[in-house]
Parts: sequence; structure tokens; C-alpha cells
Amino acid sequence: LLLKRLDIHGFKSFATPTTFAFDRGITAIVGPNGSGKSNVSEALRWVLGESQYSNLRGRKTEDILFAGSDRRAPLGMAEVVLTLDNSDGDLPLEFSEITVARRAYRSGESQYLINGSRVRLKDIQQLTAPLGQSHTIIGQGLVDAVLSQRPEDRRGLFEHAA
Amino acid sequence: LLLKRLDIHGFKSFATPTTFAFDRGITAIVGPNGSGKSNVSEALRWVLGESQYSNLRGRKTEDILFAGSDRRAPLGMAEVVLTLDNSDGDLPLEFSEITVARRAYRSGESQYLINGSRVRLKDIQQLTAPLGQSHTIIGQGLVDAVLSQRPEDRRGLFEHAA
Amino acid sequence: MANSFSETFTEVAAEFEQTFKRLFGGGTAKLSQRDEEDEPGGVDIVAQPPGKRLQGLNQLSGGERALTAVALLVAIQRVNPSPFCLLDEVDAALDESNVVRFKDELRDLATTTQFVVITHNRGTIEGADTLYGVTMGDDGVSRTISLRLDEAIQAVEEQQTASV
Amino acid sequence: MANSFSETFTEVAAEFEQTFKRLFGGGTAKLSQRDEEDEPGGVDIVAQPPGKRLQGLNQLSGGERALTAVALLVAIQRVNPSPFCLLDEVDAALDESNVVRFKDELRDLATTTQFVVITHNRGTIEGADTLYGVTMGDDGVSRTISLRLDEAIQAVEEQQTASV
Ligand SMILES: Nc1ncnc2c1ncn2[C@@H]1O[C@H](COP(=O)(O)OP(=O)(O)OP(=O)(O)O)[C@@H](O)[C@H]1O
Ligand SMILES: Nc1ncnc2c1ncn2[C@@H]1O[C@H](COP(=O)(O)OP(=O)(O)OP(=O)(O)O)[C@@H](O)[C@H]1O
Ligand SMILES: [Mg+2]
Ligand SMILES: [Mg+2]
Repeated sequence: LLLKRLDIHGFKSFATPTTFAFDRGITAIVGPNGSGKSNVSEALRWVLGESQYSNLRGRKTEDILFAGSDRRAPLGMAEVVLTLDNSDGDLPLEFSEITVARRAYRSGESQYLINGSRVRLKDIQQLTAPLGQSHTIIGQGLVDAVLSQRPEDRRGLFEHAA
Repeated sequence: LLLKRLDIHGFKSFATPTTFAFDRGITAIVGPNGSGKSNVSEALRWVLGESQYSNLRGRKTEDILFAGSDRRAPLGMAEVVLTLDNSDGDLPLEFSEITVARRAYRSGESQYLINGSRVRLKDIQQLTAPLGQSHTIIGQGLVDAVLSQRPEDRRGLFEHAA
Repeated sequence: MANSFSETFTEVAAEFEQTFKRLFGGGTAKLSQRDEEDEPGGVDIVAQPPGKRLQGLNQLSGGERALTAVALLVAIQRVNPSPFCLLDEVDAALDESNVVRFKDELRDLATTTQFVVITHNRGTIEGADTLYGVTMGDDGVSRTISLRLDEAIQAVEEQQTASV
Repeated sequence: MANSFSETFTEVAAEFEQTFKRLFGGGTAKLSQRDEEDEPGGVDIVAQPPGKRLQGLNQLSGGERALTAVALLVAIQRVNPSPFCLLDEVDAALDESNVVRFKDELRDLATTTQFVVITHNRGTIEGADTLYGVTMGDDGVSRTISLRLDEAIQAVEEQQTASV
């Protein structure tokens, strides 16, 4: 399984449609403080089915919608689309390319899609569960948490690995 | 009041007598990971009267004694001497130069000296209290703590300032 | 001559707005006291980096949080200066341009406050008057050497190219 | 085909000793399970960087803790690789020579695991195959540009010299 691309539109500071194309190997994301790098990490977490907004530096869905700035109005929708290369059959779907999409509206409505078909949030969560989230997305400042967590929590890392 | 010099011997990784001489302005301390820079900060904290070993990444006095390495035996004593320039009379002592010394022995004994005379730990703490410890020594990784502390703790910063 | 808490608080809050602006090169921030009845002693911070909207601390980026913390520490220093101040890697999360503003703020304060800064950042090192290098030998013992600025910069860069 | 916890644990512990050695350029570390009766699920780590004595995690330096955390994450990846892994500034506390070993370890893992690393570190950037720069305009909107390695290094350095 490979990440192919991440399309972000309206999620946090990405008010305009933005694409990250990933290759094999290592992709580095660089930029000044506050430019939006961690927001990319949170967009990936969100599209993979994150349901705890406290893990996205927020408290509710509204917090991930582009909130506007002194020069730009807030947006009413956030959409993140993840495109995966499944040609090795890692995910149990009959497609060599899989798209996972998540949309949230200021009205409170949410949509979840796999390859364009509407699904529920838990369908996305079940699809992505084998990807091992606890050791696949390491948030900023959480390196220490890996070590300083109470031993019982650290055990959680191993159980995901098991 | 100015820091003039800090002499460290036997405190944590400073097994041999080591001197830092400070001038007016800014002194930068640099070096690789694990070289001993934060140990210098803890030596200063300790000689100013720190009594909570959890603030020194330890639990008891023994933790700040040089513990030895595969090439060197542990030491039985730690001594830190701080020399201050008091020519502006900031500290209420009749000396233009003040030395504060603290020693700890593996036997458990401790000694505290101001200008060579034996005093109690609380005499050192009272002398240095007006220097405002909570906003004068900022430990590694504690920048976030300044902000993320519960509001009641943050208030503590202000009370020291008051 | 200790001020009352609320007098000091008002002064620190006013100073904090200024130091935030300087360190961020713009923007605004507010320090406020919470209601004494429902949350005695509570202190709140909201911050608006230049060009952005007003946010709570939890929404700021890692580097923005660090810079905001520095702004608060500096504000407290300016209201009630301590004779010296030791900072252990408070600039770790800052990008190059924020490090420069951080260094400029310290240089300004350094006329009245003596600073000892532990840092890995070249920009901060360039602002120092005195430099100490600390190394640990194979024997587990720390030693120090005083360095000139060009030597310290070179040591940092040599470490990098030597290992590459 | 999920292994039992203790099978996986044993494998991760063995791997962790190896990854620690590689990242620290020597030394040893041990991962152990605590007694199930008095502390079920407890996991302990002791570490001995090269030339130093055995220590608990709390006694390690900031950079040594970060590198030990990376060693554990890498060990888990090697025992049960996930197809991709995103790391947000896990190298922030590392000095230049540790960054190089970190980068080498990622390059080795990258043959089987796809990495996205958010970083301010030049050494890490030099290890990347693809580079994206992210910037925020005065309008509070983030945008991205793909960069070549030399452009990314230059952007980081220009930011520094421009502001000096
Ligand atoms: N809902 C939102 N709408 C608009 N902007 C937002 C929203 N949520 C967060 N932001 C902005 O995104 C910025 C944070 O970006 P991010 O945390 O990704 O920065 P970063 O590049 O990781 O920086 P650092 O290097 O300091 O970690 C903040 O300035 C914040 O104002
Ligand atoms: N009691 C002791 N005896 C001998 N060595 C000790 C003792 N306590 C700590 N050390 C050593 O001191 C080192 C830690 O030093 P310190 O935390 O000052 O590093 P640092 O230079 O601040 O590194 P970093 O840049 O990673 O923050 C550790 O390697 C530890 O082994
Ligand atoms: Mg970030
Ligand atoms: Mg340190």
C-alpha cells in the first residue's frame, strides 16, 4: 500500500485546493512556523477517520473548517481526499487505486466516501484500522509522550504492533 | 547583581573541576546532545537552594553525585560554588562579592556556605529568594509549561513578579 | 516595595501585548484575568499572529506557542527584572526568522538583565557576547572550553558536514 | 495472523536493542515487562548511551530522550511495518550528528515503509526523495510548492541570512 496523493480544500488553513503527491521513499515537508505543516498531518489523520477532535487541536467539527482571516471569509465546507495505491492488495478491496474522502459542512452534516460511494465513518475507520494508527502518525511534541506515557499506555503501542 | 562565575566539581557529569565565567550581556552554552549543558542549569538551580530533586531530574541527593562511568569511579562529593558581583548592593549583605557554596556527600551529609561561613539551606534560600526563581531559570521543555499550566499555576508566575 | 497582584498583572498584560508584537513582527495578544468567583486566579491568553484570526493557545502552531511563551516571560522580566535569567533551549521550536527576532529581544533586554542561554540555534549563538562549548568525553565526564563566535559556528557546521 | 502480545513484545525488545545501538552509534538499551501481578501491562526502559552508565529515562538529556523514543518507534515499525508513517518534527531536539543517524535509519526503513516527515532540520531534508514547501500568505491561507533539495536548503538559509 502506498500513499499517492492528499487533496485538501477548506480544512483549517488550506482554504484553496491543495495537492500533495507522494512517491516511494521519504517526503519532507518544510516551511516557517505557523505555515500549515502540522495541519497537513491533521488532515491525513482526519481523512483516515479520527473522531477525537482533541487529537486535532480542536473540540468540534467546526474547528477544522477554514475560519477565515482578516482578508478572507470563512468557508462552509472542508474536504480531504486521500488516494492510495493498493496494487499489492494490502487493503481488502478489489481496487488497485482507492480513494477515501471526508467532508464536513458548517451546517453540521458530514459525508464519508470510499471510491465515490457514500459510507459511514466506521467503514472508513475499519478500512484504515490495519494501518496501525498509533505508530503511523506521530504528532508534534509527542516523541516524549512515546516515552513518558504511563507504562500501561506504552503497552498500547505494542498491542497495535501485535 | 551579576553572575561572576560558577564552579562545578562532582555534580552530575562534571567529575572534574569546571569553571564558567560570566560577563555582562548574553552567555551562550552550546554542545552536542547529552554533553552536560542542562546539568549546568541544574547546578545553578541546586546552588541557589533547590530542594525538590524532581526539579533536577532526580529523586534524592545521591542522584546529583557523579555516578561514574565505564572508565571512571563514582565520586563521593559534589560541590557547586556561585560567585556573585554585589557591587550595586542588590543583595542585603555588606559584601561587593558574595560566594554561595553547596556540598553534598555520599554519606548523606550536606554543607551550605555563604562567603565561607557555614549556614543552613534556608539561609541560602532566603538570600536568593528575591532573585525570582520561577521566571529566572527556565528548564528544557518548560516553555510550553509556561503556557499550558493550569491558569492557577500561571498565576504563580505573576505573583513572583509582584 | 511589592506591588499588588492586580497592579503587576495589569503591567504585565500591557507589556505582553508589546513583546508579542515585537517577537511576531506584528499581530496582537491579550492576557486577561478570569472571573475570581468561578475560577479564582485564572489567567487566559488569546493570540492573533500577524494576518491571522484570534485564537486560543491550543490552536497555535508549535513554534507560535513557543514564541508566545517567550513573549510572556519577557513581559514579566520587563515589569520586574531579575538580575539574571537562564534559558534552556526555549528556542528549539522556532524557525530561522523567529530565532532572529528572539535574539534581538534578548539583546535589548541584555542591557539590564544578564542572560545564560543553552541553545542549538545558530541565530541565537550569533547574539551572544560570551560562548562556552560543553563536550562529554568517552569517560562520561563533561568538560568545557570557551569559544569564539566563529569557532562555535564552525563546530556546529563541522559536526554536520563531518557526519554527512 | 496477529501475534500474541508477549511474542510481539519479545521481538520489539530485541529490535529495540539494535535500533538504539544504530541511532546512538553504540551503547545499549533494554525494554522489559514489569511484573503482571503488581503492575499489569507495565513496560520499562533503561538506556545506556555509549560510554555512559545505565540510566532510567528521566535522567537522559532532552536529545537522548528524543532519540530513544525514535529508537522505540523504529523497532515497532521493523517488527510490524505499517505501509506509511508520518513524523511531525520528531527530530527537533537532536543535534547535527544525531540528525544524520536519524536520517540514515529512515533511509534504510524507506525501502519498505513510505515516510512523510515534517522537519526544520537540514540533515533530515537532505535524506528526502521528495520535498514540499508550505507557506502562509498575508491572507491566512496555506499554499504549497514542490521544491528541489537545493532550493529547500537555500530557502532555509535565505530565511536566516535575510533576517540577519
Ligand atoms: N480552522 C482554521 N482556519 C484557518 N486557519 C487555521 C485553522 N486552524 C488552524 N489554523 C491556522 O493554522 C496555523 C497552524 O498551522 P500549523 O500548526 O500547521 O503550523 P506549522 O507549520 O506546523 O508550524 P510549526 O513549525 O510552528 O509547528 C495557525 O496559524 C492557525 O492560525
Ligand atoms: N549523577 C550523574 N553522574 C554522571 N553522569 C550523569 C549524572 N546525571 C546525569 N548524567 C549524565 O549527564 C548527561 C545529561 O546531560 P545534559 O542533560 O546536561 O545534556 P545536554 O547537553 O543538555 O543535552 P541535550 O542537548 O540533549 O539537551 C546524561 O548523559 C547523563 O548520563
Ligand atoms: Mg507544526
Ligand atoms: Mg539539555
